[in-house]
Amino acid sequence: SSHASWPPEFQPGVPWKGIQNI
Amino acid sequence: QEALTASVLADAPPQEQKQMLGERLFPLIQAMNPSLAGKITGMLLEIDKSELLHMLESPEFLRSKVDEAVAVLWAYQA
Repeated sequence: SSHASWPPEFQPGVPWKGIQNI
Repeated sequence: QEALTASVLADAPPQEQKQMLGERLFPLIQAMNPSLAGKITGMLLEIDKSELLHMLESPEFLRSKVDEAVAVLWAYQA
């Protein structure tokens, strides 16, 4: 859901995608 | 573990830079706020990398930014 999409959660060892629109 | 400096970061692609900063910041943030560490780190990674480097060097500065992020998060969720 859109409500849960922010903020993006950082997890150690998992490639960070952040908020960039790729 | 080698110190993460601006020159080390500059050699990495932008997306990699945030990953490297996140890996360093996460354990520090986790020590301050275990339950929200992932979200706080994610929020802080939106900040300019020069400020993120400053956070790694200054626990006081990091704490102030973590407090800020938590306040924003709570306001958002309210």
